[in-house]
Amino acid sequence: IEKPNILFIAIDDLRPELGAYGSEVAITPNMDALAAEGLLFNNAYCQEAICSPSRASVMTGARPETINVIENFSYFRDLNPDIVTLPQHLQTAGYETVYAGKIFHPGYTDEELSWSRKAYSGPKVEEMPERVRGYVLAENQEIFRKNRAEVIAKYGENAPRNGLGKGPAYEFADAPDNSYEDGHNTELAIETMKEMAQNDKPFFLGLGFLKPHLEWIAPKKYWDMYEDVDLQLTDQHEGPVNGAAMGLHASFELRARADIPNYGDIEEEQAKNLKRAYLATVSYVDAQIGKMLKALEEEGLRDNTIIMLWSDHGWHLGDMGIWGKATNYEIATRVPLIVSTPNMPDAVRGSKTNALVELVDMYPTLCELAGVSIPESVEGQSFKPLLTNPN
Amino acid sequence: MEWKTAAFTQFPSPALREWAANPLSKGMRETSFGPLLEEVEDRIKKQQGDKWNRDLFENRLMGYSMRTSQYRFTVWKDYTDTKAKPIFFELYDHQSDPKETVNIANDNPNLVAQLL
Repeated sequence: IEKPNILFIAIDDLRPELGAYGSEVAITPNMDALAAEGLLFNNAYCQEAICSPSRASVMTGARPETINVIENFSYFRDLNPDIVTLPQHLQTAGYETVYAGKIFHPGYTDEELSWSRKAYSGPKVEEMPERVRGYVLAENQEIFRKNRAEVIAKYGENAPRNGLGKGPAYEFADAPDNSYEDGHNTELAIETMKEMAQNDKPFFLGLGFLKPHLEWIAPKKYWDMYEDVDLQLTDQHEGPVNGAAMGLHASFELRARADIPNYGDIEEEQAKNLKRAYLATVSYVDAQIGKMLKALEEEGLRDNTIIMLWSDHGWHLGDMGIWGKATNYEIATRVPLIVSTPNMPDAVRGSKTNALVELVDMYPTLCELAGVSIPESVEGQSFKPLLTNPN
Repeated sequence: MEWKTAAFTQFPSPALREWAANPLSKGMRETSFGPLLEEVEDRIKKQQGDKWNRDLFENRLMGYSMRTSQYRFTVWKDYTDTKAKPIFFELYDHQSDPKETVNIANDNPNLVAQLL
């Protein structure tokens, strides 16, 4: 039996603000089209609403406390030297595993064990713009450099304050898609996929998008898409009545940005711009996903490729008075999850399921779909049955 | 078909773990985040009264949250001590309150006990 390829699309900080999830403002035709061909999960939840714990949990199939990763400063491999990650496990079943962009938390990417090869690095990549990490506009690069230098001078290079000393919260330069990192990484992933298509081995290709994580930076055309869109802000400006005081925070992540006030209210006009910037980067990511899926189709691989699209957690866009993630509330823990498999029944394609699932369930699900055993360390539950019986 | 009846998530207090591992960096209070951190701390102190303890609230407190088809139930407790009693409950009814605007834990002790 020919093993299916796996395209594993990770998106950073994307709440279920997509057309397919009922958003009336988000412009996401490519993810909506994927949902129309697959199964959309209405009730998918992350295990912790912050990057490293959520991703370490996804990739090891274990809950954050099981692997002792509950913040962004612990490397799961240091603490769990023998744990087998999803791509590592697939390698033993004959898969070629490779990633472009952000799958694991940066710096904790398990290069030696999880990945069987590097992403494409052939001549075409050299024609791409030099990899840009961050702002395209010189003035914003300068603001970032200056603020960062001040922080380092004051606190030292290794101080646990890497969230401080930031540039502006958003930038939309008149530049091509690959001037920003997600566009570049998509091209890298496409070239890698074409290369792997020539091999006999099935592949696990991780394509990880850095947006819509702050800073919200993308080509101007995506900002312009929301020119005439009436963006409504949330009407829920306070935390829950009688809620836990320790359950809320002061929007630290956003307030670290150069153009955001350190304290006090975010003005309505600025809030609308922030929401527009968030959505614009969602549309930017959506466009890159469209390119990836088109390339998969053109390469003739779509019919034998499982596509799993997910986000590491949600995001408060002013909801409960918070800008950011890092809470236990619905808005931070509910995530988009869309799955398309080659042999999904036509009756299931384009449908939605209300079944509860957790991101930790993705690991065993992919194992089952690939016909691979599930390691004992995995704590999730395969939701493969839902792919044929979503009700 | 039987299916799982709850999804679990967790988050440590205070919600600053993006930039600070345990223990919370002492220097954090001297940054521009300092006043914000104190603002959050004051809110917690006000709510917790005698139960306030800086070490617990900065380094050992975890919110464990469970989402069922109808409810979100969150328990805040010392995660370093499995026998420690919860110090705060949150309960939201998604049938009547999908935006989680009112914590109804105090009005529903039996349901809290059942979910716990």
